[in-house]
Amino acid sequence: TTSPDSMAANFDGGDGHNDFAWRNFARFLDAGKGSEVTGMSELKKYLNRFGYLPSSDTDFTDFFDDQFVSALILYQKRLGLPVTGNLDSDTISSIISPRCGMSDVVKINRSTAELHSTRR
Amino acid sequence: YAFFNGQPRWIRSSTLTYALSPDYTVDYLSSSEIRRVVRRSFSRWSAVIPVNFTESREYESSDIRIGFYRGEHGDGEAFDGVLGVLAHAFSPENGRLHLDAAERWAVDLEKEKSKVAVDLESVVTHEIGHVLGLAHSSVKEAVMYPSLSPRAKKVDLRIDDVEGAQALYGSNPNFKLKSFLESENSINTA
Repeated sequence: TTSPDSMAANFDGGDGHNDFAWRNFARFLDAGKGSEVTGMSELKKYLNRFGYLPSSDTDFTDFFDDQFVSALILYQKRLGLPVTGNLDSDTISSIISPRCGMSDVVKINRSTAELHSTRR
Repeated sequence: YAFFNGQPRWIRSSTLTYALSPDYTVDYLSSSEIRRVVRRSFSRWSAVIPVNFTESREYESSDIRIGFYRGEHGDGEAFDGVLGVLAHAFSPENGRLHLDAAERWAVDLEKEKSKVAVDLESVVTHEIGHVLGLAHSSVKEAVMYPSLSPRAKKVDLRIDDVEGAQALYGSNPNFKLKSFLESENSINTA
């Protein structure tokens, strides 16, 4: 298990590059459903940006609510992570990893379900 | 593998031109270094599908236009500084491929020592997948998986990438699935 500090350290370049906001998400490790953690809304914005929360929502709360659990499960399924619905170390590590800016949730060829559209 | 809604793909030609922006670049890599990496990235895709990519000096009129941009750069998808979002591209037949100029892009990870260095070839190969019509894959080993760690290199297409691209464009007549799978197995074993 990777601790939040060591995960954050992975992305502290040590050469003056400290402006990587997502690494702060490491502090949400093991936050559970029903909890309220200041800044959780930023994590929801992240999931919204990449297609896991409805794009119509923009006013996110800091509550770890059912919709957030559903988004996490979808995220974990799509990225081949253990599906726990929790902010476990695998999920946090994935979230803070550098990535492509394109949305993840688009029509999947292996499924008949059209999950979400992408504007690109 | 996955596609964008409507499965858009390039239909105007089997030969696509690409060009690097003469203005939006990074100053610590030479033009020839970047061009060499980009050429290799395109060749990986053209080896599996019947699409050729030709470099052009005419940036504005090229099918695929590649540039390094910083922060807000006019397409509504601002870059965010070091790490975070590394790059983005647009689905067919838009042709824009944007790299975050704030990253420390590396063409040789043995020479580039920064802990936050990002392998240019890996990211360009991934973004070309988007340009061709592939969305993100759930297969961690695939080039089209959405994330890439600093200093990591992932340039070899995997069967998931190949199947996706060939579903859109068909197979390159010279592509040999058997030898590809043997090569992939040796990578997996290693």
